[in-house]
Amino acid sequence: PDAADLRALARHLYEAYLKYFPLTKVKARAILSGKTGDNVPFVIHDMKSLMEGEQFINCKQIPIQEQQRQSMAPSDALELRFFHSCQSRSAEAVREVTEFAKSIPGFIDLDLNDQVTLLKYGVIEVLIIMMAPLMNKDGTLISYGQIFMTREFLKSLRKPFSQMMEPKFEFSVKFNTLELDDSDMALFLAVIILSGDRPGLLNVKPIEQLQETVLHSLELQLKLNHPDSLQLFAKLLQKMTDLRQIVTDHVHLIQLLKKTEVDMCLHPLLQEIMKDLY
Amino acid sequence: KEKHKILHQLLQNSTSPVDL
Repeated sequence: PDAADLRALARHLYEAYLKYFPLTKVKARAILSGKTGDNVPFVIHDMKSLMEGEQFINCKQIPIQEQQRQSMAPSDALELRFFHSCQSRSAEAVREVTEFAKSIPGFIDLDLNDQVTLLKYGVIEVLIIMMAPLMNKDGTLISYGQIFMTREFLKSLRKPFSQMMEPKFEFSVKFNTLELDDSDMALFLAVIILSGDRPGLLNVKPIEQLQETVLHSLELQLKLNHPDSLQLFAKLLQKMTDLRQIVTDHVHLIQLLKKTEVDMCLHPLLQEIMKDLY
Repeated sequence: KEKHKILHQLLQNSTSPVDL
């Protein structure tokens, strides 16, 4: 493909990204740097503010009996309840990523089983990359930017909840130094989705061909958008290795949670994705 | 296919009315 085709692909993926992902990096950075005027996020920094902030968080997936469980210490129930709302937001995010994947030229022409495999293996990596713009060293935006939850608070939760977010903060703080913008992100996410080395793929060749075109488009995009950032393309590709380790650890933590938390039920969509993953 | 029912549904429905 020539440069004009590669630029058209970059524009197309950026438009799809804006269409399917409601909280962009531009918006998130404006909120985090206090440039949104009166529209400041509600800060959750302890159990009391978590309780106060719950009304902001989408709680529709939580069964009533879960909320009224008497046998549990109140803060234990609160942690589980919060974990459930995270799950419902994640399931919604999987739907958004699926729509984005379908907008990648050629994706829906791939074998349907391969489309499923690419999503199964790619979606958590994509979600972790998409967390980075929402994070700074002190905390993260959640609930579409309505809430800022502090890193210290997440670290203070009981184990293993306390271990879930810290690796994502460490990754994100480093990732954010690359200073990608939303149009770069759109291409990078497509590259991640189109990974030809996912286990169980039936027809690798067309996937690799699609990825190669998106990689060319990403390389050109970074040259034009970040002319002074040396080796940015190479640095970005290296992040994909770190990402796989984070996802493996994340899935193991969830599997541990499933064993240790009697009252935890995993969202059916997330269950599907994580079953036999790593 | 049964193992990934919801993912299949999400991929095949352009309007994604799947109840999450």
